Amino acid sequence: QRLKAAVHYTVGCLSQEVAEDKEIQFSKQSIAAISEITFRQ
Amino acid sequence: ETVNKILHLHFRDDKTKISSDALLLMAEMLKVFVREAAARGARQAQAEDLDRVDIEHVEKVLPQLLLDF
Amino acid sequence: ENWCLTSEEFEEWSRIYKLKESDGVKEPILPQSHFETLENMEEIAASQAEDAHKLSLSEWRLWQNRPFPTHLVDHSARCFHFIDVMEMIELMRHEEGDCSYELEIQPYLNMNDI
Repeated sequence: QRLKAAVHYTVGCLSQEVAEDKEIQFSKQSIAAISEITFRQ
Repeated sequence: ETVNKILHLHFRDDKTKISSDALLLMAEMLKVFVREAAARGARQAQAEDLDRVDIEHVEKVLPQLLLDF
Repeated sequence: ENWCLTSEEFEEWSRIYKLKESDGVKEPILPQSHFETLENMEEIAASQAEDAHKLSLSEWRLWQNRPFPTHLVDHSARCFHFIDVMEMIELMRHEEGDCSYELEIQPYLNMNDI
């Protein structure tokens, strides 16, 4: 769970960069989905 | 270090080692993966004239994303 | 040559099921994938004919949160991951505001791990 939390936090930061670049927002659920996919990947 | 620990979660043999180059590459690949997932989600949302990426936008791009990586 | 069919079976297929020009079925194509983060690396091939039937990998996504029966060849590990994430998305679909995933793992966040 600790590793997952670290991935989730990092995914949040990276997604925030994309959000600023694309001038769009990400819902928490979409960040969670990307985080889970990344952890499995 | 976090990527290292995650990889070791999945190694069948505890004695398996990974070089720092391989680790760096894996960490970089994961960053590219995250940025690509987020960017595709954003494109999907913008294609639907929305200014917020929601979970179904990620759902729609997921199959192709997994095929591409 | 006959796809392991007997000549009778092949003749029946040809008569009943074989798609003909007159059926007006368009050429099914899978749209070319496009990498957002590698933008200038490749241009989408203009050659993707307009009248082609563009297949969609997410058309039947509502069914993709469970493994369907297989015969001889099982689903791949990657496929099972895909199914699990689709199931997770299905469970989170109607959440507003707070995110159960985040709330569940937040207590484990240790900034030294970042």
